[in-house]
Amino acid sequence: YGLKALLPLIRREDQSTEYDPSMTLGIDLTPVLHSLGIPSNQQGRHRVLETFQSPWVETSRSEVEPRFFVPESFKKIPNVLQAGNRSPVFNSVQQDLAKISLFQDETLFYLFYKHPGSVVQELTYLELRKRNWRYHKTLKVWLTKDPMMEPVVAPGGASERGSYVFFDPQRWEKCQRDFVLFYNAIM
Amino acid sequence: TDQEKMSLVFTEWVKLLQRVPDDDISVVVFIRQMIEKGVLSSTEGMVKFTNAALELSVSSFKESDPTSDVFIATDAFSKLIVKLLILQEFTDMTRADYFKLMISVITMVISEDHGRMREGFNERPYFRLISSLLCEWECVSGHNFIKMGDQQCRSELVEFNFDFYNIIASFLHSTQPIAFPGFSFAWITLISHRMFLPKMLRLPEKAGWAKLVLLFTDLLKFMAQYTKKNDVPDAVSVVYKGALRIFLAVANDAPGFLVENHYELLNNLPHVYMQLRNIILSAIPKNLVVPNPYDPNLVIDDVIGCHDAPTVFYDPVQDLHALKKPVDNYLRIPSTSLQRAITTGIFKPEYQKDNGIGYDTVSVDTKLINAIVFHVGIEAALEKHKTTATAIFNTKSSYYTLLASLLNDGNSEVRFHVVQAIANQLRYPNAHTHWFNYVLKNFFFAEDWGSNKAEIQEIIVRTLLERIVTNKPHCWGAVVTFADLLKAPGASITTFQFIKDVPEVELIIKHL
Amino acid sequence: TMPSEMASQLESSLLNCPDSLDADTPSLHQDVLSMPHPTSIFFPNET
Repeated sequence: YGLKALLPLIRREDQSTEYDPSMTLGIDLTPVLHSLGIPSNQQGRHRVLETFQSPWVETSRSEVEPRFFVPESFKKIPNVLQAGNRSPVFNSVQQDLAKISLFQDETLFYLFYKHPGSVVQELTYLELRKRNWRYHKTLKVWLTKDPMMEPVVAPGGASERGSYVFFDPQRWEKCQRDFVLFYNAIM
Repeated sequence: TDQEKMSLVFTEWVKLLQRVPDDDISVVVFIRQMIEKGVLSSTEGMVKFTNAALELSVSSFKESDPTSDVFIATDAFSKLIVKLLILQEFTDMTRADYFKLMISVITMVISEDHGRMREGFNERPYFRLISSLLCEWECVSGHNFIKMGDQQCRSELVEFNFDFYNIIASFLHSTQPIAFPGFSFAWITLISHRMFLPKMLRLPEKAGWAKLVLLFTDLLKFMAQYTKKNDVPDAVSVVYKGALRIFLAVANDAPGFLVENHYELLNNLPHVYMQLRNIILSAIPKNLVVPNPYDPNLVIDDVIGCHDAPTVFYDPVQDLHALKKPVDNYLRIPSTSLQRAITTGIFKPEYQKDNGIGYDTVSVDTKLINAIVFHVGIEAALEKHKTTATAIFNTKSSYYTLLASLLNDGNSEVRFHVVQAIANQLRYPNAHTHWFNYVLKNFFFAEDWGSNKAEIQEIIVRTLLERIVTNKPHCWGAVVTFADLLKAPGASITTFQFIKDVPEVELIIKHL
Repeated sequence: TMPSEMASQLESSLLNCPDSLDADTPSLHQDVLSMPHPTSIFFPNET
């Protein structure tokens, strides 16, 4: 019951022979808290149990839908995009281009990222291009020229350096960046 | 056969839900017809149908292509259960009893499947059933069931809501890991489910807390049973990691739960889980600002929080049993006969195995000791509130002498467990932390232990040190108390023989 | 010591442990917004 009982815990060379140190002395919890979405300087600000995916990191590889409430007035809105009583659908690149032009930029970005390999992803691509956005093939983000600045074309003509507005799908906002743009990287 | 008929009805239900949205009129009509045609009108019918639906859901899961949607039937069943709870009129049976019956059948099916299949048991469809049931319930119960048009029905459901979660919690208690090891990982995922745990934590009037403590106790008991000191089976080690993350999440979202239930949780926590113990004891009520415990100028008496007693959800007096009268009588009017009754009443009838740091067996009733110590602390804080601080910050007060006599009359083992029980109350700044800090300091520097002085001092240093050498978090009260021992005037504790006898510890203390 | 049968059942439970996809909200009937269509290989292919 005295101090000698603590020796197997604190003697480095004896570790893991008598006790499992990850449970006794424990571990640095910073990465564990980080994996839970708890920033170390702001505990308690954000409730993590509401979006808890799984007790283990290994089984937490996808987001789970949290609790939310949809008021009745948000549902069954009649005749959205002239669809009558049904929900609107986008099944034809030819016929649905007019509908897609009614959406704001952010809605187009949402549809582009949300529905891979679909008609609507193609439609939003075409519409964004019409609005002078270009898709960067490696960064997988959309960008457009900053109207405030003229870019400088590099000798050789393969690229230009300038100021662009990017749409960041992680932070869900437009942001301005100086950037070297290679023409073969965009479409 | 009846079974076949039930299976057909359920199959039709699954097909229907894949074709129409669940608020379509045909869904309501289907349920109405089920009720009118008497599919579920008797208890027997309900049992048969639940059995059939669950069996179909599980076999559909097993037979589905793993890359496809394997839970179609299971999800349909969850939705059916919720529809039945909402759309029926409950005349012969209450809604709660109806739901209890369905859950009992589900429990029996799990039990039978688990027993029959052994290592071949697959927990996933059963997990999905309960998970989807929780999600569906969440969907209909939002904003106090505002989606219910019928006001009568709505108020019934608002009342039933607590029963819903209570019945799920009872189901989980019945299917705990010790009973159904093949369901363990699904079970741990369910008790921490985003549609269950936060709900239970925030039911009005803490209505979910007692059951939650029960479930956490089930988990801790399972871990305690199978944690060997150095030979933790890999799967148990994984269980521990999951438990750790769950407790950290609870400490973040609802520290009050850990604050008010620390006594019960620690009663079932294996001693070797030192970091987890610290996580539970380091919980601080939201919005409380805590002064830096490492500040060398900190004086605990001046810390404002120490005026207030912490809220206690479970009164430890319930665990005193035969010693309740002697303890309460002693606190009013101390006497040697009462003292003897208490100091001799804390032993178990026989040795038990235990998993401690430095010991393998226990012959004292540690739960009883924890209850006595905690109860005395609660009473002391109440006394301070009723009268004055000097009534309890006084080595002649009955509160102090009761604990001192436990040390004086006890052997090393008793002393150790009493000091551990006291250290478990050294938490965030509050009246209990404050008083037990006083008790431990006075125990350390008292001159009337005779030849037992060194042993008592060593046990106190060991107990505090083991809570500070771990990785963080460290309890505010433990750090402050240890600092008080180091700061005390007179000979430094590093000159004490029992510390010099252990050079590694001497080094740590010098560093601190 | 954990009985060997219990240990193997626990192991089996670990292997079958439900993940976040298993815990996600069910959606039986979903109106499909848009039919599949071949798009550029450079577009993101995960939602």
